[in-house]
Amino acid sequence: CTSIIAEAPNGTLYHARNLDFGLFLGWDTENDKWALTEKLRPLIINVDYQSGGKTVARAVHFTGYIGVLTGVKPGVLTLSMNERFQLDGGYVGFIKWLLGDHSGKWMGFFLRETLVSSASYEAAKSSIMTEELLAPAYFILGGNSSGQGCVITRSRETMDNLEELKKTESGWFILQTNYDNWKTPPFFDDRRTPATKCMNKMTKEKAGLAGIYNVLSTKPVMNLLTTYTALMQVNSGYLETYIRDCPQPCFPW
Amino acid sequence: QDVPPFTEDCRTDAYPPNEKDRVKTFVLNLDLPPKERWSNLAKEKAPELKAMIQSIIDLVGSVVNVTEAIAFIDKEFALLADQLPAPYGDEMKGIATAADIPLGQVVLYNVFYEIFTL
Repeated sequence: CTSIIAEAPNGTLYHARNLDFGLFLGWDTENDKWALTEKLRPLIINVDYQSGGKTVARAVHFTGYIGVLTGVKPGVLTLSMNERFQLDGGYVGFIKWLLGDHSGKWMGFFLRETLVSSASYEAAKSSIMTEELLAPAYFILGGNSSGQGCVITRSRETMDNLEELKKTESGWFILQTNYDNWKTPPFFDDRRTPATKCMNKMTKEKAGLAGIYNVLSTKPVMNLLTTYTALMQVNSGYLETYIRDCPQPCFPW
Repeated sequence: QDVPPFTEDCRTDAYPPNEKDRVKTFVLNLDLPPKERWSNLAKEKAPELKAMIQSIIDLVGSVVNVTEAIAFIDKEFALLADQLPAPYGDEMKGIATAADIPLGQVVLYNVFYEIFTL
């Protein structure tokens, strides 16, 4: 996955992400595609959460999966989650939960609660930083005001790192893939370098959903695992999602 | 197949994408009972949902006996639905009924992120 929050010169925040999934979960030899990824694409749907006839949140779902991985709460926050690989991974939390320790929260359900219930960026940030989870992850959180954006790197029980939008090298965008952002990404899966290059090339002056979509469409930021690209703008509560299918030749991940 | 390092220049022409790739919107009414919230969508997408779950089962079947695996998932994972925090267990039950998919398979799909890290 690749998630980006960018701030335009007028302070408007944009949040977008590629959701990549299905690595090593079967290969379709006929079409040269990841088998599970291919099956997930037709299930993608934007969900408008309504209560009392009013929208309280919008999120992108795979039909049948009721947790949230990408979403916007109009006027309040935007949120996306990227998978984090750790030896002490989700299967450890899952086994602990099966053995009766229910203190940790399920990832998709936790994000849905955070999205629908959080009253502010700061409240969501605090919750993501401190809640015990069943699996590690990277949380990319955007607020509704200039400078409000961060990447929270989580282990199951603790927060490992907090990177703030204001303190990044560029000062106007923050970008997260599937590797710890304070370490060099592995040579065999470096989407951070091309994405950063393309963001810098776009410049802050041209920051917007169209420009970020172009960055997320550049190989290998987009790759054979990419299922969708979602574009969000917090103040308007805007959510736009497109199914992606990386044309060959394309990176496998 | 291109090999790293990346070989494509930064795209500037991808937006706007083709309209056929735009994802539709479904309204989830939180005022409905959890079992009814996803019913219409689950019914509509049942064939695609079944195909995706079958893909996971095929994968499991490549390493263990597939009949035993399905029996295990259908029985043991279904039991988890009642232990999950509200309203999620009931929402999954509603999806399983509407799409005519065993509850255990719907639960497996919903806890896949945690298990997948294995």
